[in-house]
Amino acid sequence: CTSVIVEDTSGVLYHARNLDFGLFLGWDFMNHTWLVTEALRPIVVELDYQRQGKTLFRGVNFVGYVGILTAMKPNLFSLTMDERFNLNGGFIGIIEWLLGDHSTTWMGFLTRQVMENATSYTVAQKMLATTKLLAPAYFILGGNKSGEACVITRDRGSNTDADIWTMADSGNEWFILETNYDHWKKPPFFDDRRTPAIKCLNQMGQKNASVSGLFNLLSTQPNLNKLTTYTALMQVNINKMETYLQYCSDPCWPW
Amino acid sequence: ESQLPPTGKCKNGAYPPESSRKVPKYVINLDLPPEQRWTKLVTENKQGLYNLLAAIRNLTNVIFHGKLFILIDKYMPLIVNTLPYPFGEEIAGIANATGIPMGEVALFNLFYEIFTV
Repeated sequence: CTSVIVEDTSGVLYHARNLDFGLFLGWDFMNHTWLVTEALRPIVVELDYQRQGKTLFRGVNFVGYVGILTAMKPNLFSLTMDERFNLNGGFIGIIEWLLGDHSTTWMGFLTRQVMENATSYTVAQKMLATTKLLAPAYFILGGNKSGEACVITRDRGSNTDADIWTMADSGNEWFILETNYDHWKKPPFFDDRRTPAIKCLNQMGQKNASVSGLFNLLSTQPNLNKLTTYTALMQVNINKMETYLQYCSDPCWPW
Repeated sequence: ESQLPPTGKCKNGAYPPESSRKVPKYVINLDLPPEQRWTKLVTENKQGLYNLLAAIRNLTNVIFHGKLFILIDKYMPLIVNTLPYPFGEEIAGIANATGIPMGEVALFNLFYEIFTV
């Protein structure tokens, strides 16, 4: 996955993501596609979650999935999550859960609770940073005010370990980017989607920060690859959400 | 080489893409009982969900010869009963509306946790 938040010169925030899924889940040698990725694409939907007839928040989901991977609360905040791979991963958390330890929270259910209950960027950040999780994760959270953007890196099974990396900390001042690796480490050479994305962001420049600029970025390989199912674009201050299915025709990276 | 996109340049002019790539929109009414919230969405899209689960079943059959899904159908519903409100009820509602075994709907919802290894 790739998640990115940019701020234009007038302080407006734009949050976008590519959702990549299906690595090693069946390679189709004829069509050069991943089987599960291809099966996921037709069930991508945009959802408007309402209470008493009014929009509470909006999200992008796969049909049948009740958690949240991409969502936006109008005028308040936007949230995406990227997968964090770890040997101490969710599988161990599931075993603990089966053995009766229910002190942790499932990732997709936490994000749903945040979208339903958090009333501000700050409250959302606190919930995402301090709730004990069953699996490791990266949460990319954007607000509605200048500078309100961060990546929260979480381990499994602890509620005191969150690394909160803000846009100001990132050294880039007007953007923050997360793929599937800890920001304080170099990404591996075989999956470096960070360096090309930063290069394209710098080429775009803050003056061109916009929904269309982010779509261009996320349509560029290797951030667009054979695992990419959709690109979601969000602008919290005007309640704008657009989602497009993505396809990567050959020649294209398998991940 | 990793300093550059493999094409050597950043894409321009990709936005807006053709409208056929826009995804459909639905309303989820959170005032409904959890068992009913997803009924319209999953009923209208159940073929896609069947196709996804069939793809996973075919993949796992290569290694587990069908036994994995027998275990999933038998034991995953036990996890559903332990999930916090309203998630277990929502998963049960999806299973009821689509006719897909509850264990398989649960598997789909717990995919993230499983694949973080």
